[in-house]
Amino acid sequence: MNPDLQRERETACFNPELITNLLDGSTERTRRRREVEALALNDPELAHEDLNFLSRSERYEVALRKSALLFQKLKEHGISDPDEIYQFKRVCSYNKPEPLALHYGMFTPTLRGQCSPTQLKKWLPLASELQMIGTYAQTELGHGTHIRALETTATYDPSTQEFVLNSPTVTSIKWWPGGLGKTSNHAIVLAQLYTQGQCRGLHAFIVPIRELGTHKPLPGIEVGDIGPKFGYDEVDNGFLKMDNVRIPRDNMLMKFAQVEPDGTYVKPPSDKLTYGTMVFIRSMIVGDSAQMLSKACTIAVRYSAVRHQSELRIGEPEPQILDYQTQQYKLFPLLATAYAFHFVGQYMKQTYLRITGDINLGDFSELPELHAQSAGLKAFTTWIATAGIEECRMACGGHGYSRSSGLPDIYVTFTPTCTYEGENTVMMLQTARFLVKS
Amino acid sequence: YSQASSGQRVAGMVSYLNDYSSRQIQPHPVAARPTVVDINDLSSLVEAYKLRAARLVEAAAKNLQAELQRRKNKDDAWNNTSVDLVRASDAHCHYVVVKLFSAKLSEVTDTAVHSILSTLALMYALHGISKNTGDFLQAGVLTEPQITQVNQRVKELLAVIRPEAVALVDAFDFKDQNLNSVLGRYDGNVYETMFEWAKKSPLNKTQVHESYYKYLKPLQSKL
Repeated sequence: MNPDLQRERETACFNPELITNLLDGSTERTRRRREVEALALNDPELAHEDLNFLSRSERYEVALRKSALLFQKLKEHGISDPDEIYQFKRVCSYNKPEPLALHYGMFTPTLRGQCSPTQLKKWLPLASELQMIGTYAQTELGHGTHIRALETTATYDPSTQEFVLNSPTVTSIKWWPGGLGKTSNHAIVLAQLYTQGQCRGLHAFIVPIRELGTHKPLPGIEVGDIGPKFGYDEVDNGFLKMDNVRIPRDNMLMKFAQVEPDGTYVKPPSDKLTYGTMVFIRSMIVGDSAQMLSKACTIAVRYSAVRHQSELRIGEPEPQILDYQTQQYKLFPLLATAYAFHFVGQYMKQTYLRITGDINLGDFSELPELHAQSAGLKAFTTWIATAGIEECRMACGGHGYSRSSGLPDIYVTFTPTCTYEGENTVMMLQTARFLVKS
Repeated sequence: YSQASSGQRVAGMVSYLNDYSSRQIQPHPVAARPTVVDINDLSSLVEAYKLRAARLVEAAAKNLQAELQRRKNKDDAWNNTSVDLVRASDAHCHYVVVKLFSAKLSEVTDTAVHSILSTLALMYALHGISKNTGDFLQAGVLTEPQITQVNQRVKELLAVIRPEAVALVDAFDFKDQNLNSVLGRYDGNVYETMFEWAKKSPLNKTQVHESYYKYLKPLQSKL
């Protein structure tokens, strides 16, 4: 143990374990989290591999191997609670995203949230068994957060009781979904529904994109990887172009809105329900902001205790850089922010669960506030956390620039949250619309 | 804001707009409102953030209204007010974060933990004020001398947090495998590990890289 760190730990005035319990929610939850993490940590098959020296293709391959292994391990250990899956995965993935992240993070939650009971019975077991590997395709090459402008169409044909999906323009090509390029065989596609000659707005459809068994793209489907990015080397963010792809009527997610066999359209109780998965993810991102900023702070604070530099008092040895007020001023407000975001993350998760519970009972009264609050807090926390991670990196001097510090990976893995699931400025304007209306 | 200012009650995290709109109809000019913010009292700071948020929401709403009257086009008016609207949302979110952090402290029973988390909450709130002084001054929530006190207090809090900083990050309880950082290792053996890590670079597989023979050596032989 480094003597500086040892001394710091010995002289602290409080028991960190008590704060850990508070962050986890209770002593029991800390115990269980550690138990779950230990299952991953003590498993030699899940041992650490340094991805830094591999090519992108190799990184994708290693990540997919690990994703597949992870799926088996979760089954073996009987881990099914979403929080525990997250805990297990985050120890295995070393700050890296993985090709199946959207299958667990968006595809399955969308099925749970937007399928009718019959659809749920049909699709969920397949998704749970990874027969269906899915992603969530909303964003298009030329259209992002402004979803009313999305161009993908799903036109109902009552003669065959099918929807015909099309990407009518270059700008309508689905672009960016994680796992879409090479991993998934299904996608939840958000498309403008046309029935009885009228556009009924954006709705979600399950579209098979690759043949089960061969994994080859299906007729009418053009699918692939969008190329190297700022980070996310392990993930095959993809494109999807559809040319007269026919899917059965049952492939529209019909918990809230329906199209009857003759093409009659039944409206959802609220337009916002279509974006339920986005609201869920935005709510969870608030907690992720806390996690990632906490990691960056942990690295920068520990290193600032180990690192000695320059001269504080003439003639004395180089002090720990944590003793410089300027270093403290860089790091401690961020440390306070990380704690603040943990508590906001807990609140956002509880609020999401409470209000979606009400929605399932038919009470939609708090949906607008959930929508506005999750949008605003997602933007607020991700902007600050992203800037904070970079501040932590620079607080580590030249070594923060090395990939070995972990900070570049944390930054490039986290900064997309400022633009995905809703670009932040647009999110803030959605919150503003609610505030002004209120 | 529209609902609250027309006398309807709004609920949830925006309920402060009820208080603010009712306060606006009291016959007290803003300048005469006494400044009651105690910069060492977290609940007082929560109030300050609330007033700032309310003030910025009101300002954005009024600017939007003025644009509407001038342009008579809703969409253009919205676009021309969007900078103000984003500032209002940001202030609202900032208030929510300060409020939730403050509320969390009531769940903490251990005295030492309560003390350090209170210090962090105070740091969060005061640092936010020091970075947004204009908003608080403009809203009449804080005075200039108080801003000076806030800046001074932030520096004092740095010294309070300093001896607890490592334990505070330890409390996040990240395993080394999860953190995946040589600099952030729990045992602090940074330099040895960093040297070992560098040796793994593919460029170090051979003592002389093949590109030397391909490009540098031929060049040098020609010069």
